[in-house]
Amino acid sequence: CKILRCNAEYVSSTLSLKSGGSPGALREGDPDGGVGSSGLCRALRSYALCTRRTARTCRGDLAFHSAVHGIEDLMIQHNCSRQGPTASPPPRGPALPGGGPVRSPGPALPGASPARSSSPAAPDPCDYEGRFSRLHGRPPGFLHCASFGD
Amino acid sequence: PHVRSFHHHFHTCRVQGAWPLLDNDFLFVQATSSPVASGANATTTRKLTIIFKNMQECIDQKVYQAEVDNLPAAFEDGSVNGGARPGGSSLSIRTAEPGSHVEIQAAYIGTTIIIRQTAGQLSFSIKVAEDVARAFSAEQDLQLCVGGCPPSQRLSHSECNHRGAITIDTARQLCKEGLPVEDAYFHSCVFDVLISGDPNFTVAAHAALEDARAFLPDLEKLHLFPSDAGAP
Repeated sequence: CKILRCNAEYVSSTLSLKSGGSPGALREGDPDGGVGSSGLCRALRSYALCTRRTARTCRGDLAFHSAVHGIEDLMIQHNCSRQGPTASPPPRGPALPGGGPVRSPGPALPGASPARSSSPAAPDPCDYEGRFSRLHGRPPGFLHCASFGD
Repeated sequence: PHVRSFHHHFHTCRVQGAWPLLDNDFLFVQATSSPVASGANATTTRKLTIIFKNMQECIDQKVYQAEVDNLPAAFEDGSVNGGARPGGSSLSIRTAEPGSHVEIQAAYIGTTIIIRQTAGQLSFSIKVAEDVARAFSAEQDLQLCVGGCPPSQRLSHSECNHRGAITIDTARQLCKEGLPVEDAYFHSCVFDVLISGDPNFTVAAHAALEDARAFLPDLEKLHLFPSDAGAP
């Protein structure tokens, strides 16, 4: 059950809202999906989506059921519609060689190292082989799989 | 279809319907298979769906879908690259032979995919960076490329009756032309030609071997034999 991950992602997205600051940042209703006005609703919809994804494995988990009810309450309280944009995808991905936090949105780049990727001389982040070779001093390993015939 | 896994297991698989070949943080590949003929045990892939997941500054999520007689040279949204992000060009698609051979390069994850159509079936080959292939959670536990064909879905060649007028000697002769080594690819070729009665299946096995030759980092593992790889 990965409910703690959902909780952490929600907390992280609402922290950035609070640091953004304006009172309007916690209200729904910006039709163009602007970052400010519907921020909390976006975060709640993402949170709800995350709980739905983990529902099967979390069905016996009290924290999961608390979260589901909490989301319901907050969505009603802030007048959030169930349909609508969600928050940017959270940073997630495989264990990185070198480890450490990653940037959002989207999963972490495999083979990446945060320290290097933020340096001015960083390799192209979208060139996996170049990035891996530079970080590890050797080319990456590859695997092959195939399916054919009848 | 015949499945060669990342770990050099070679199985003939009876899987029907949609089964994942890959399911990780970066890629999802699903093959949809149906019986070669009504009542037959052997199945063949008629649809492939590939999802390249959204990734940071590299690409928007892109979906590629191929079906028999429809091998597009573009993603589902009509685009041929990863979109407007700075690294959008790190995902690209090209047609090597219109209608029968498409190649997708995903440089941002060190991955190359080849999709072919031969004899009314779709073939899939992938070369993927190790840490990309390993980036999945315990919940993503069904991946034919990772675990091979589940034991309950494996097919032995004695379980299938051959169709058509092709004899085993003719099938062996046809397959021998492109596959001189009597390895798993050769045996798969003989199986396919006998089961389908269609000599064009030799092309699928031959192309799969050529893709393996191009994609395997260690060519010593190219030929798999029944004794060491669980081949049919």
